[in-house]
Amino acid sequence: LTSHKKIDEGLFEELEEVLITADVGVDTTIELMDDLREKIKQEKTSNPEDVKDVLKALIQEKLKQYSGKLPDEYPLVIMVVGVNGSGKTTTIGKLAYKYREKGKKVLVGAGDTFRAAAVEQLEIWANRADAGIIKHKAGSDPSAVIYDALKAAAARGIDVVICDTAGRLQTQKNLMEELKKIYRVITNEAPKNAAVEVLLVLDATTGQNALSQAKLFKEAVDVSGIALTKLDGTAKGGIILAVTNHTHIPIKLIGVGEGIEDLQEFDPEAFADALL
Amino acid sequence: SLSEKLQNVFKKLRSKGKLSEKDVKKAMREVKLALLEADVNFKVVKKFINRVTERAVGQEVMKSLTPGQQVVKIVRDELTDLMGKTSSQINYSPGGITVILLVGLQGAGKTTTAGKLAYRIKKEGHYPLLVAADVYRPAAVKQLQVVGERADVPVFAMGEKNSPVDIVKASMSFAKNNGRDVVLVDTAGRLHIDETLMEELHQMKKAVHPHEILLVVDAMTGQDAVNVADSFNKKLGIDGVILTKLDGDTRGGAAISVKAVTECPIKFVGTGEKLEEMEPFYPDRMASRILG
Ligand SMILES: Nc1nc2c(ncn2[C@@H]2O[C@H](COP(=O)(O)OP(=O)(O)OP(=O)(O)O)[C@@H](O)[C@H]2O)c(=O)[nH]1
Ligand SMILES: Nc1nc2c(ncn2[C@@H]2O[C@H](COP(=O)(O)OP(=O)(O)OP(=O)(O)O)[C@@H](O)[C@H]2O)c(=O)[nH]1
Ligand SMILES: [Mg+2]
Ligand SMILES: [Mg+2]
Repeated sequence: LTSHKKIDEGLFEELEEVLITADVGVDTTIELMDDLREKIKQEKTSNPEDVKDVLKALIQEKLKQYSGKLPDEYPLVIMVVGVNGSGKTTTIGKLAYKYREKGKKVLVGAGDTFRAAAVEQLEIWANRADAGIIKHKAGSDPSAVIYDALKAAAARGIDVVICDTAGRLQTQKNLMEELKKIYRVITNEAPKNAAVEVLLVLDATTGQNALSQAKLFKEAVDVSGIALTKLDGTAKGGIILAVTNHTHIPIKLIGVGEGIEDLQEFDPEAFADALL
Repeated sequence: SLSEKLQNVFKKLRSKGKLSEKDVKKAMREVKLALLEADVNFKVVKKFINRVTERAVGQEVMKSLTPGQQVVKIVRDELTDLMGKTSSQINYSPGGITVILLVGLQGAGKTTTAGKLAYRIKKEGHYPLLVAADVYRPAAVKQLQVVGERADVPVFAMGEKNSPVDIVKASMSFAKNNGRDVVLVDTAGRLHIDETLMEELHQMKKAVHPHEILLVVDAMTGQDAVNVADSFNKKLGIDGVILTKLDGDTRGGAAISVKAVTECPIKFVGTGEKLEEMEPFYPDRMASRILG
């Protein structure tokens, strides 16, 4: 931000530009700027240097309401969903590793039976994380793979089952129906005392479409957590504000690289800091 | 849609008779919001609005009986102009082997697009060779091999223990010795701010002098599209862009941002996961889509 001698319209315009450029979106930016002006009036802020911090605190507040933690109750079933290329399979590898580090037994279900070499890719991650894998041959029914994974997990005393699914666009009705079927298998076949987490993987480089993704995936399979990937790039992922505002889904994890340890719990303070 | 919003703005204004500059400013605000909501980059939107405002306060609108329709037409025309022409051909080398490099961020759709391009190039009567130069992503080589099998195009691979630059160099000799006249290189996804990996692409370029370096961009990319495109263009040089996943409902404003900052043609658009699901880029269709 350029330095301003007083709190003027130029300062507010600059902050608006920072938010828009961070993919916060028009509506959420307008909302935030209104709150900012109100807060500045209330707190009688007079130093232009403090305005950015007031905005940062507002954003932090909003995010704190909707941030969550990595699920820590067992047995646990995690279903990973999201659009093509968002980082689901890689995130599963990182998650499997995290739970293995906690001493938990992990099994992954190769629920992407469609994409070229999807199973091979997941298998390499499972090996790296020292997790088991249940897979069927290409083209088989994903629900059948997940069913098998849950049965195997029960038989082997597995603590965490993580289910990979094929990437799909939220507007592809037949594919969203397929996802609902997989979710039904999980809710019907998971152990009665199991915690079920539906994790939506969003790519931080995505613009306004992330909101449509969150809404439609939530409608289909009751998403309970978000992982925001590729935050190691230059995209800020500001769309997550609108996503939590509209869907109330807690942001739990962020992806910050392609390595097995590049998964962190979501920190609202750090995120608000990086955003501005 | 934007057209409807603009008609509404001008409906209220028409009762006053003449159109003022202030009225045009109101209309331009609607255009600005629509473009931002479509993920067009903020700075690109600003420039665009300035240019359109200049035309909108001119005689053609102020004296028109249907100023709303005039403004919509100006916005649509200017947007279509910005998109460039339809230039959906591959620039084949007049003699010798054509080398095409596919580059871009992680998950943009490079490997899938490599298959689509190979399929198209083969249909155009050439002998393409796919090259598996991604040695980092788990099972990336296998993925390209499966894709190549589906497209019925040979895949040159050297496993994951060789450097991508060496693989690409070796693929050129292989192509020469096996009558392949187009070499299509699939590279690993990378961040434009990763100096080591951007340098790797630079080395690849120096080694095989590609005729086309195509930047593969996900159509749902937000404001960051401009940074990515600018970076790849400045550090490597881009000859064209392929926009993927346009079968979704994203408005695709990234297309404008990428075009504006690189001035390179958008050659093709991906409209699905199958081999045939890639179409030529039509500027007017993209303009309509972005305007909603
Ligand atoms: N830089 C970076 N790259 C990531 C991150 N997460 C995933 N990736 C990369 O993004 C690309 C796509 O990841 P995948 O795990 O295959 O994504 P996916 O959602 O499973 O893709 P589909 O199954 O095809 O829909 C790979 O190159 C990953 O290495 C991240 O946090 N940072
Ligand atoms: N719906 C749709 N999906 C696409 C399109 N193009 C690619 N995909 C999907 O997007 C996902 C990522 O595609 P990849 O080809 O693996 O992407 P990539 O750029 O090679 O990924 P990295 O090598 O990890 O950087 C896969 O699930 C593809 O099937 C498209 O035009 N439409
Ligand atoms: Mg996957
Ligand atoms: Mg690839």
